[in-house]
Amino acid sequence: SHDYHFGLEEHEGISELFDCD
Amino acid sequence: PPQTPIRAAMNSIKMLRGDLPSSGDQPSSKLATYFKNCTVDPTQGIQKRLEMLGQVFSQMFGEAVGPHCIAYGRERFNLGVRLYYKVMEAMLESEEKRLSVQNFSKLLNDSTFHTSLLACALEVVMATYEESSFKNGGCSHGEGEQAVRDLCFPWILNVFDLSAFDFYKVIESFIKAEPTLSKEIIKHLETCENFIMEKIAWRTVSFTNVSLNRRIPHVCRLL
Repeated sequence: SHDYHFGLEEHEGISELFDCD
Repeated sequence: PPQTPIRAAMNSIKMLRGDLPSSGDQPSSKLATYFKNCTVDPTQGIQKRLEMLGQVFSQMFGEAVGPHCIAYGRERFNLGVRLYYKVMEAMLESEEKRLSVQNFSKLLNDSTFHTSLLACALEVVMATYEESSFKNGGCSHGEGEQAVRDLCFPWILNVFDLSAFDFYKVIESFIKAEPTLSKEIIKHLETCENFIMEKIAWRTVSFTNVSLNRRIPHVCRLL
């Protein structure tokens, strides 16, 4: 598969990116 | 036998269609449960937004490709909606596991989140079709080729009046949540990411904002 570089840490997800806890 | 570009394109589109639930223009029962678990039920807001964005998308698609192609635009939009619901469900499952919560009211009532997620789903659909158009030379006649180029990223950002920064935020989670994406599509999304970072995320005020955040280690290095 294509070697995409994942930058988000384990504890980060879409909720944090849109400022929701 | 060696795969011809046309066959490769047909296979990509077939895979995209096949991977999506046929009844997927509506949220699945699992996704509907996530909506119901919210403090404020986002179901109606999501439906209304899809109707509005669907009209805008079809109209702009028709303007770019030609009025006789509006039906194709609608077809791509519907495919995008199915992918949007599928990825949203996978994202919420992953967030439920990570955060041990089932109430995603704030996220699911965030219009920017939905618009970004739908834009990303549509970019995947459009790239699957457009990549095939480039590969097989199907649009080698000038006007058609130009129309296909017009639909390339960042076209979708203009259609939905979405900031590049907000679109950027969903890309990685989208790739994580949809493991069936082909390597060509992942590569395409990565190209979009790079294009955003290197060019279109920057505004005149960005440099002022960077200067105001000197305390952040990354920013110090950048300056």
